Amino acid sequence: GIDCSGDSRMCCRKEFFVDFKEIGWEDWIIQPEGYHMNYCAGLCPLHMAGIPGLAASFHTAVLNLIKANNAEAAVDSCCVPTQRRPLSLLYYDRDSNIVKTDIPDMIVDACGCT
Amino acid sequence: AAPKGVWCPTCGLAALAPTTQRDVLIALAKQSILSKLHLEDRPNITHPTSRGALLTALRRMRAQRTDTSLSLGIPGDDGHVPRLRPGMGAQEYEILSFAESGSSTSRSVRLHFHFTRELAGSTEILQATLYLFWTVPGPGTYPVTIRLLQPDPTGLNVTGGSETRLEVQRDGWATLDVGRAVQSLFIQGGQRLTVELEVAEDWGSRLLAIHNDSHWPFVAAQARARTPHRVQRR
Repeated sequence: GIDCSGDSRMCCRKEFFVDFKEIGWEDWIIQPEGYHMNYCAGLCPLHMAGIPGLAASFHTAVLNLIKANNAEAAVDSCCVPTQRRPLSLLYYDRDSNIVKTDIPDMIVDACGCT
Repeated sequence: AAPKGVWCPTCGLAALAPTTQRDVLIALAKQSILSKLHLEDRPNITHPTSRGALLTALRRMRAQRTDTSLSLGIPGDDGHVPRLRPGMGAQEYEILSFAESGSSTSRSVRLHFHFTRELAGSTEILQATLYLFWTVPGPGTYPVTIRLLQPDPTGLNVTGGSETRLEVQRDGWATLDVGRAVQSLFIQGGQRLTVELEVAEDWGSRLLAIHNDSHWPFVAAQARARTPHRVQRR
């Protein structure tokens, strides 16, 4: 996948870090110190459908499908997460118990065009 | 919400002023974390656990754990919290409940362990262990009776549950499997497990005393979110 830089308009991953101390959550979330809430943004013109972040063969397959069918009829291609990982949290619950859990698919590692 | 005519939500974000963008993203992050933890709002911590008790508990659990599948790691210096079991389906939890002192006499002491409604209602217990630290008054063997008491249907009193007898001979940590008791507590929708420790003589006050933070009794439970019975097929 590609990380967004400067004013890139094509599909890429934007990094965004939420510091728990800055939002006043450091008293109940023991670890980690923040959450990388990255997200996908950018355009996916048809010739980019299926890249980056996915196998090139998939991209070729998609392009062939578009050529085979009427290109105008093809739906838009969207910029979506292609790789994600869990957010592991150690936090206090309402009874001051300490809970450790992994919230699946919370951190976006790569983006790509559908 | 993305301005009209913009077809992807994050493109709408780009149209906002940077400070507004930041506020929107932080609000989204809060909402996303709270909803995934089944919390309506962030908890207000009335009495946080001391760092000494927390670190001791995490170390005890790690020392105790034979299978590395579920490891409640001590958060690393880099702030990284080691993951539970990678690639698991249903969300899993490790819960540490530290004792709240209840009534006591020279020969017995009661300890209360609370579990929140969110977790009690939506999770099944995979394993639960009670950790106790003994300080023996001197050489010899000290018989101790441990009773696990459940709240009665009114929730006001506690009724007798299981009973275990131990022979304590030296200082140190002892563990007791309380998985069945915590599971039945969750099934009944209860939230408080009471543990009663009783000793034969009146030297109990020393044996049962909780001397400092690092030896505070606790229950460590491993739970898994209940998966809905009917799984939608796409």
